[in-house]
Amino acid sequence: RLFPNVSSIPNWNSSHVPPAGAWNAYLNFTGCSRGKAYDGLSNLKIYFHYFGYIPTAPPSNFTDDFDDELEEAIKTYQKNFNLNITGELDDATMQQIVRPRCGVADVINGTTTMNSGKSNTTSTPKFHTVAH
Amino acid sequence: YSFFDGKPRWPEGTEELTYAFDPDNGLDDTVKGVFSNAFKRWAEVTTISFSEASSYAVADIRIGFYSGDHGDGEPFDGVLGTLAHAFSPTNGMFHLDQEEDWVATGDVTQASVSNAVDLESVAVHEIGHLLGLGHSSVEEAIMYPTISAKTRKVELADDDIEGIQVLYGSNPNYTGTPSTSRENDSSDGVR
Repeated sequence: RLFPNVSSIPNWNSSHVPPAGAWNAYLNFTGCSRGKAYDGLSNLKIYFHYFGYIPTAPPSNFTDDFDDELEEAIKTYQKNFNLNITGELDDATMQQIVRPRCGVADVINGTTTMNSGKSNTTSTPKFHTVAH
Repeated sequence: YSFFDGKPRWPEGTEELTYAFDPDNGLDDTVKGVFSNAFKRWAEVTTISFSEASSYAVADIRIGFYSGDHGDGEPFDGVLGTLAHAFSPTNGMFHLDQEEDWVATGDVTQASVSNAVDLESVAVHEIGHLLGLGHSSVEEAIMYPTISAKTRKVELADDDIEGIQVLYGSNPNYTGTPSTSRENDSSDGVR
């Protein structure tokens, strides 16, 4: 729906329940830990694959296992979004994951120039010299 | 700021890009005006200007609202989730998810539905992609990938401006404005 003005949105009655966001169900994975399997976790892997955090899809389907590949994807995601890099599906990470977003991938062809693609600036020299 | 892989951009010497709306959407002037405003925000800081084309078929940038699988291999997913996507130069495709509750004008933070999405905020972001910018980790930047519902974020941040000026240079009339005076607002305080 396209409302020309915010005031043109109908006033819903009290029984109106807004539709759930497409990714709200992912919040059920909050607190899941590596090494275990969870029903539907493959959907979260599809999410990470879609946005480039899992570069290649398996030949068949993603499993529901919380494996090393998912942990790495989470760490990269956390770095890109300035979150604590834990590799865990903590509350802050999940709240960020379910937020509406642009459909363009963050990591393209395995590379990103968001935070995770940048070198640690603290280890680089402050200046350099050029010989003439 | 970031660029797409290979740093694609519109050809050297491009001064104006044309845009057009999918005629099947039947958009009114209010909605078209929102996109016009979004284009102006980028034109103010760089060397490319934008004008509406009379023909959808020949426009550089083609804008349309679609739902679900709409033929480009990037299906939309319904309410919230993915809001829109646009392609890198010089593809020009700019698609928005028809199933969102888009708000064209007014204070979206006061919307009576929790999933209202500010159209101009998303348009400004996607135009960045159309010009060649990728996503940014700077939360204040327009090119940050996420935006909450009922949030307005339309002013280019320094990060966005620096990025686009690396690609195309600066508008000679651009003098810069303090970031503190910019208009970014949110109902939940998230920026």
